[in-house]
Amino acid sequence: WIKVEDLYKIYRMGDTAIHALDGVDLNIDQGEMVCLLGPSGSGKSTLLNLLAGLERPDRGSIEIGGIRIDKLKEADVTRFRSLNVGFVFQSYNLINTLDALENVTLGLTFKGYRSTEREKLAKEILEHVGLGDRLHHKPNQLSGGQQQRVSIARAFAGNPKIIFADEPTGNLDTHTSLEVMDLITQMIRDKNQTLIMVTHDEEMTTNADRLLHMRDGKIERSHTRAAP
Amino acid sequence: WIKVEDLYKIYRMGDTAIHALDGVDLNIDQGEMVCLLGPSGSGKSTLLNLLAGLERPDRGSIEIGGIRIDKLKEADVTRFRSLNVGFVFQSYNLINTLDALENVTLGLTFKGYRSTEREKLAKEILEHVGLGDRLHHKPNQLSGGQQQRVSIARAFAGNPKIIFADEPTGNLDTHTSLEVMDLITQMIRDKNQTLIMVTHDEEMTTNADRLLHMRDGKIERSHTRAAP
Ligand SMILES: Nc1ncnc2c1ncn2[C@@H]1O[C@H](COP(=O)(O)OP(=O)(O)OP(=O)(O)O)[C@@H](O)[C@H]1O
Ligand SMILES: Nc1ncnc2c1ncn2[C@@H]1O[C@H](COP(=O)(O)OP(=O)(O)OP(=O)(O)O)[C@@H](O)[C@H]1O
Ligand SMILES: [Mg+2]
Ligand SMILES: [Mg+2]
Repeated sequence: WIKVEDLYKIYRMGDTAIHALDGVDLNIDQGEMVCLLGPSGSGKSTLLNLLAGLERPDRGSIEIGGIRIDKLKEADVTRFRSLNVGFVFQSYNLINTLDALENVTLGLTFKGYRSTEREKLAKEILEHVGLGDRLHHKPNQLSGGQQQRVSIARAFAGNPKIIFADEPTGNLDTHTSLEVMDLITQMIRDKNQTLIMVTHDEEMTTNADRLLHMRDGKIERSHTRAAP
Repeated sequence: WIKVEDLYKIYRMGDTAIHALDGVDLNIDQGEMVCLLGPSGSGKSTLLNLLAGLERPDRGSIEIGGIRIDKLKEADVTRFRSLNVGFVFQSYNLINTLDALENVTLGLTFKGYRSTEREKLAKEILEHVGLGDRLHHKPNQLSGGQQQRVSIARAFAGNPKIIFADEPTGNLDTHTSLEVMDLITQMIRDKNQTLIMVTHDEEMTTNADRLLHMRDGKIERSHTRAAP
């Protein structure tokens, strides 16, 4: 369903070329939960950004549900993303002038929900990540891990078909991380969403169907979890 | 050497009051390595910010080396920090228009190093955190974990007496995290620096002299490691 072939992303700096992605092949089924691991700088965020159409590859192809993401015009990629993709960024990317509730309802606006419905859904998911008493705090009135949870809530609200999560528990203590992972797993399984999650914490990978290990811009190995 | 008495930080929002710090008492010796743990939102970043004089308490006192940090004028706090404190921020706070090398040499400017010396020291410490081939990358040309390591290098360059590190390995894979922790420990012990480090990862606390656990704005318990 997500098909990546021979993918390259190369940054040129002066006369050096950095192969952030150095030939990636990948196949992910709809409804699959995949964890992406690997050392700092190995290309995980770059792969996620290309899959979400936030950046263009230098070589290779990306197909999602039959659509060549890498060949779409900018406006069409943006539209595809707003209808189908939730993204949890490594540095959250919240809007600083909006509070937690508004940051989450904003994502729902583009999905066609009525305003009363949006507020109700947004409140619900913020409560599920433990932020029911932080709805009207702006990002600079929230702790790092609270901002991260708003970013998660925003990505999941409206149940997009695909979720890309870039280290969603990096700033959370173990207890809160496991609670968030249980919630994420439950939502994904319940709605048959496809999840690609970058993490440095092997403890967060227990529910994944497959683990992909990256190194130097390539997928070094793939490890399928035995079916229960 | 660091003496905190009855410390409170209270945020008022409408008619609610949030006790980010709710009565903290603390004593840290010079040369001590302390790890601060606790759930998301428990007050760790707030405590670090107050100790570094980045924010003012609402009640209580903070004394470092005999100086009442909470009573200093703004210009004097800034001067104290530039001479004595290195800070690794939870969201790195790098300067986006400067590359990795410039971000680190900037911190050294205020400590009175000559420019040739600054560049040499900065290069050295960036190599030690594995970024020798990323010196001229700006923050947006670096991965999350690479930005975090620039932030660490900047805090440690110039060997300040005190280092406050807010989740310095949150975006690093385990292998890189352990390498960074070894380096940090070595530098701290070598120069008898005082370190207060927030972390969610108990694996990073093995070299600490003491662990402090926070909950709801208070230090819930303190756990001293047996001397080797
Ligand atoms: N400016 C502010 N206004 C209102 N509340 C605030 C403000 N800044 C912080 N808070 C609240 O104070 C509490 C402590 O925040 P702090 O950033 O110290 O937590 P933390 O322990 O560092 O959490 P994390 O592990 O998620 O980084 C949080 O509940 C947060 O919502
Ligand atoms: N705009 C750019 N220009 C030059 N190099 C870049 C640029 N963006 C990323 N890189 C490099 O590409 C490599 C991969 O970056 P990426 O952000 O994908 O790593 P990552 O696996 O997400 O790392 P981390 O775990 O630290 O977040 C890094 O070595 C980085 O320095
Ligand atoms: Mg990354
Ligand atoms: Mg914090």
